[in-house]
Amino acid sequence: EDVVIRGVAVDKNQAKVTIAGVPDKPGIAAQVFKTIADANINIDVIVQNVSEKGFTDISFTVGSTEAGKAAKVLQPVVKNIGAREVTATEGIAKLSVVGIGMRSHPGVAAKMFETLAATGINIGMISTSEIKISVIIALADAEKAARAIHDAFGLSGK
Amino acid sequence: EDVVIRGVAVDKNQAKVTIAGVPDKPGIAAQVFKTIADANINIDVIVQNVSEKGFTDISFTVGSTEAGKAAKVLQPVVKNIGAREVTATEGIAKLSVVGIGMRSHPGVAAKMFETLAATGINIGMISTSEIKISVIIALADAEKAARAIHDAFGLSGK
Ligand SMILES: C[C@@H](O)[C@H](N)C(=O)O
Ligand SMILES: C[C@@H](O)[C@H](N)C(=O)O
Repeated sequence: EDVVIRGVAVDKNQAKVTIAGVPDKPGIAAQVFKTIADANINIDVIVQNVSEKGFTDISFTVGSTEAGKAAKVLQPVVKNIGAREVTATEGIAKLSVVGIGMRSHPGVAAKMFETLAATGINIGMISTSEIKISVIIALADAEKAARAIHDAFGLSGK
Repeated sequence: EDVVIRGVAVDKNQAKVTIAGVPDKPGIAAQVFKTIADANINIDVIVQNVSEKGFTDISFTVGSTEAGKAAKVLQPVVKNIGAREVTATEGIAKLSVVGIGMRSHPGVAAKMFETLAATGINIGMISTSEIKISVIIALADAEKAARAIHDAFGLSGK
C-alpha cells in the first residue's frame, strides 16, 4: 500500500487539560468523562498512556476557551478519585499530517518528528489514527511547524 | 450534528512498547521513530502524554509478534537519549467505538468508559480520532468488552 500524504492541518482552537496521578483501576476514566459530558464540554483528543506504580495521567484537548471550565468541574473528581491535580493549559495548537496508508509506513512519523526537531520545535503530546499523525505543540510554533512540514513532505501548493 | 455509532472494532493483533522516562526536548521522538522505521516495523497507535519534571513516556502499538523486536532495536536509543527503560508487552487488544459526530458528543466517551467500568475492565491506554475512540485492554477481556459495548450502544445485529 503506497503512502499518500494529503496535507498538513493546523488547529489553533485548542487548549489542554491534564489530570495527573489518577489511579489505574476500572471506573476512573468513566468518572472523568461523565463529568465533562455533564458539563457539555466538547472534547477533541484524549490521551492516556500506561501507568507506572499504579498511577497515570489523563489528558484531553478542548476548544481554546474551555480548558478553565473543564478543570473547574473536575476539581471535585480529583478529590473523589484520589488524583494529584488537574491543570489547564492554553497557548497550544494541534498539528497533523493527514494521509492514507500511514499505518504501514513508520517512516512518515519519523519524518514528521525529525522535521519538527530540525526546526527546534518540542512535541508536547502525540496522538495518531489511521489517517492522521497529530502532535500538540506551542501555539507560537504552529505556523513555523506547518511550513517546515509542508516543505519536508513536498506539499507546497496544496 | 448527530452522533451515529457505526460499530465496535476489536483488534487482537496488538502488542505495546513503552519507552519510559524520555527527556522532553526536541529530537527525542524523532530518534525513537527513525529507529523503528529503519527496522521496518509497522506502528499502529502512538501515545505520548505531557511531561512531568521534564520527562515523559512514549508508547506505541505494533503487531502482536513485533514488540520484542521493537524493544530490542530501541535498547541503544534508550541509552543515547538517557531514557529509563524500554518494555514490550503482549496479551493486549485494541477496542474501538467507531462513529461520526463523536467530537461534539463527549457523552460517547463517557458511555464507553462507563460500560467498561461496569464490566470490571481496566483501561490501559486511550487514543481518539474524529471517528474513533480506542482503548487498549487485556486480550483476555476483549470479547467480553466488545459484547458489553455492543449492548450499551444498542448495536446488536451489526
Ligand atoms: C486510568 C484509567 O483509564 C483507568 N485504568 C480506568 O479504567 O478507568
Ligand atoms: C518527548 C518527545 O516528544 C520530545 N518532546 C520531542 O519533541 O521529541
